[in-house]
Amino acid sequence: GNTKQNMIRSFDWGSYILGSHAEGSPVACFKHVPVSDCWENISIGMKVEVQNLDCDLTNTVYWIATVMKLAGYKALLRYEGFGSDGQKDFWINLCHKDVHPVGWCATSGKPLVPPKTIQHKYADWKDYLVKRLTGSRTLPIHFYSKVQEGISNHRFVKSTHVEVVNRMCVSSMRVATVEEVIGGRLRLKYDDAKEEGDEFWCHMRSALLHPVGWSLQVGHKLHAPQEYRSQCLSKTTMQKYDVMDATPDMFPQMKNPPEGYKFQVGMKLEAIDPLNLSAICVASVMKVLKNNYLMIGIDGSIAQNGSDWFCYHATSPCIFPVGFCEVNGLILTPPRETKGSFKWFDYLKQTRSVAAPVKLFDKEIPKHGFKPGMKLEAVDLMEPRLICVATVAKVVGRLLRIHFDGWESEYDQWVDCESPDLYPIGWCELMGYPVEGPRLKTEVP
Amino acid sequence: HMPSSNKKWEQKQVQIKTLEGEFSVTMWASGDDK
Repeated sequence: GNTKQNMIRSFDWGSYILGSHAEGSPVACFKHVPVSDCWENISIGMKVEVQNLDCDLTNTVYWIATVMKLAGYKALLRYEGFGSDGQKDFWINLCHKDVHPVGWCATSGKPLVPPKTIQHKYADWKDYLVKRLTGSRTLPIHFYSKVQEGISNHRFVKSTHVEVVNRMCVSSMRVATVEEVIGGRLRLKYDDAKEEGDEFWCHMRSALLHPVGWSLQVGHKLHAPQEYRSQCLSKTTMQKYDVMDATPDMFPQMKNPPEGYKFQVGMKLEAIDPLNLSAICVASVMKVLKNNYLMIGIDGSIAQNGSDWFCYHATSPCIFPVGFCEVNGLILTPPRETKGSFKWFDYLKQTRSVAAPVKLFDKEIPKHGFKPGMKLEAVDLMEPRLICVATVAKVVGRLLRIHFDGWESEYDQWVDCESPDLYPIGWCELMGYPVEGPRLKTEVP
Repeated sequence: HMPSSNKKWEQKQVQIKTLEGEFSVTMWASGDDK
């Protein structure tokens, strides 16, 4: 019931895609979503069996349809027999349980009945179908069970304990418990929450999420009672975790930085501002933690006591060498007090500091497949419970500028192409989660 | 024609049953599901 309600609330991607003549990012671009690994086999022209909605019969009947257009998980289907006539075309989520490979009806004893609009178009439907279907592609037989496997195959369950960034003070971590898991996204309640709604959402592969004991192990600031801290020591050293503790093996393995190079306190770099994700700023290494983690501060910040320092792994795709913005034609946000135009050469001299060696940022650029103009569903990282209709506004190597449709570009957010906070069109519908449609601008008379 | 880029594709005999009777056609389906 809940899923159905959300489906109703769901945004009408189909007409939006057709109206804006946009392209949806292919599912294969999102490695963390169900059936991403076999999406290369889904293509335009593919045939499926679906409910025949152009029919007056009281019982449910089916007909064969062709994929005319793809947008993420959603496909524009045309019933066989309509030729070039698109009057009865309709959008469907290919992961929906009522989309079947050709042959399913015969094996399940379901009737295939031609749509009433074209019922009399062909005298011999058998002959027509043999010609149309022979040599075409259809869905793999176990496609739907693969979808289901992808939706539920998560190691995080309700009541799992984790350490996660403190949304009220990003330089510290807090202990939290998983309240809900939706498609790998976790709704977390801070254990020390004093008021209702003191929650946080993040994906289980998010860089903001860590196992129990992580903060003390790497030397990150942690807001937690003494009792928790004492227990952490034995948990991490003796590997004596509680059953519901998130353990290191549940997290992606971090890469090692290039050998022979190390970040040092004071080194300058460019970094995505964690409190304003549309900006890439002049930044400094403020602290070097264990296991190649760094605390990065935005130069010229007015926050007190480093409360806006942010933890980035040394191999994070969100930190860049000095000159990155200039090389790529991007706007670099200079320190607040800068007068005139900002020049790295002068700034390094003036602050008597050095740039972090370029070798430290030697990141491979995956063949991600994202292109400017592609539509997708993206988490608003400033309000991570919301997943919104969005567009890839810019692609710089592996870095994407995500634009939230209907909002000004100052609300854009820079994210990595492998971010688990990006989803294909139709992901929310598949998970029964609401997607926030584009903001409708109200005209002021 | 055989989808050239992917060897995982397999030819399959698929049953179709319409009001006019039952017959089979040869289609391509991804062999991923084995």
